[in-house]
Amino acid sequence: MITLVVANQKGGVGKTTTAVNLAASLAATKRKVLLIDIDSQANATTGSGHEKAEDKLTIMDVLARGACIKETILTCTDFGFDLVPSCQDLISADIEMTTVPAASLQLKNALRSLEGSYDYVIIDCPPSLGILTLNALRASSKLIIPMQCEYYAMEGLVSLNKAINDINSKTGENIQISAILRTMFDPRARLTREVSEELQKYFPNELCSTVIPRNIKLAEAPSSGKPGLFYDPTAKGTVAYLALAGEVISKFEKD
Amino acid sequence: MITLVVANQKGGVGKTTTAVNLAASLAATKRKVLLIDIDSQANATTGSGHEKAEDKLTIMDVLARGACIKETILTCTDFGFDLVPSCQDLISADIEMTTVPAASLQLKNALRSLEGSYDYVIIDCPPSLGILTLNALRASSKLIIPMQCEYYAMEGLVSLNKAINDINSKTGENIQISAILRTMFDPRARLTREVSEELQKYFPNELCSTVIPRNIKLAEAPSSGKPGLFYDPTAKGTVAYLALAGEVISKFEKD
Ligand SMILES: Nc1ncnc2c1ncn2[C@@H]1O[C@H](COP(=O)(O)OP(=O)(O)OP(=O)(O)O)[C@@H](O)[C@H]1O
Ligand SMILES: Nc1ncnc2c1ncn2[C@@H]1O[C@H](COP(=O)(O)OP(=O)(O)OP(=O)(O)O)[C@@H](O)[C@H]1O
Ligand SMILES: [Mg+2]
Ligand SMILES: [Mg+2]
Repeated sequence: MITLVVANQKGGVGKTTTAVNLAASLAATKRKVLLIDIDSQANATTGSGHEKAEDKLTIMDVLARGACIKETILTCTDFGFDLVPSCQDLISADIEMTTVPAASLQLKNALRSLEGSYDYVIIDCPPSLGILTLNALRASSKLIIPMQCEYYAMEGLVSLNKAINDINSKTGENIQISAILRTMFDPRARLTREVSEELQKYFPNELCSTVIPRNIKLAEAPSSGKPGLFYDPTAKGTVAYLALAGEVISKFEKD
Repeated sequence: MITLVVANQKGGVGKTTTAVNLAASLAATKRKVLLIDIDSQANATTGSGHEKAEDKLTIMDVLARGACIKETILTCTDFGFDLVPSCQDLISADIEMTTVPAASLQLKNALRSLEGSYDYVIIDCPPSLGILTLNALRASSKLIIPMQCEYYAMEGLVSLNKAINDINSKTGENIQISAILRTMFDPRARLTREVSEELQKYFPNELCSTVIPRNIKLAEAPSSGKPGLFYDPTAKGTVAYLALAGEVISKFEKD
């Protein structure tokens, strides 16, 4: 089972769009996929056609109160993958989890009970480096960083790298960036080309060869609660995420 | 003194770009302006040509340890406004502030000592609804919500509205959205027009008549550490933020 975390504390770089469309694309290749939404905004949840979990056991019960993660799983029969939806309580996770022992390992421990049920577990993170992203990083076997080729996002990558090194030295983990994915890519813009060249210089091994173009269909799809593959299967953005699934399979499954 | 908070928990909607360019535009009209960066990403800090505060007293000392905010102020002589820079400690603010009494009022209390020194205090918030954004909301006299006209951002607005109502009922405050600003606006995209029409329907009074177009010059400016006004004074994006300053003056100064 590959636990693929999609993280970047910089906001609006395409984390949710990547998590939802990668889940749908990997499921289309007959792999068993679970998408976990640990962002209180619940965008990956609504982007997959579901509502935030309100009544039954939620991911917050799993992280803070030891509930079994299997109780929180919904099936997205239309799209071929399962979903652990977000919930409102996640907003106060940083404060609520200060009293939980081994707080940053709760997700890693919970996922053990899913070993063998899925080929991929994909986790969509909030735009921060708090306890929820820390849980995802410690549970990850692979880490994908979506990134707009713009200045603030480049700065964010430098501080994310530093934060990962801090986590590794404090916890003894060996979390590494597996892939950097260029999103909303506009080759006509000089800024995009310049930042992309910097990425090729400093992260040649991690940089995905697949590049996700800016494509309005990817921004339209969530309003119908569908991944791109089910909204407009031939759109440039949809095709790019299918290509990314191919790259993920060839890069991550051989290890 | 008008304390103008720029907030939205949705990531990448143009909060920092709005805070920095509005600060420069209001300063250009000879008003005394202080820009406060409470996002650990420190984008407003670098976008104004400064580094994160590392050695001397920082905004975290003000919020968690009662230091005087005047000690943290830098002067951006080139751009005509002052800056309270971000710092690395802000990352753990949610956890560190759990033990501070009246934690969510620390910024409001600190700003009292600046009454009379500035016409505007502009606060750039992180993409979350944690203790830092809560401090800014409680300190605010006016609240501006930058917003991309896309689906996830629209969902974010609904949950931000709900979060503000929750804060008001828990604290007895009367925080209201003063202005909603459409950013990265592309009139050719059907999605942009549709979301914009929803905004006009549900928030007719708050919606700014100034609209910020998508303009690559605004994304290029931060790599030279300058607001748009000092990077490309005639660019469409720069002109739009000058117009916004005019609208802010006429909307907020008459109250
Ligand atoms: N390749 C693309 N082309 C066009 N629009 C895109 C693309 N990828 C994402 N978007 C749109 O850009 C906005 C930001 O993307 P998204 O919400 O996926 O980013 P995020 O990193 O998850 O944001 P947050 O930090 O708030 O979680 C959304 O409105 C989304 O629909
Ligand atoms: N009007 C615009 N036209 C083109 N690019 C823009 C515009 N406004 C902002 N940008 C760019 O879009 C990206 C997101 O903007 P910005 O960082 O200001 O958003 P934010 O809401 O502050 O993000 P975060 O949630 O991470 O704090 C940045 O790279 C910025 O340079
Ligand atoms: Mg997201
Ligand atoms: Mg910002």
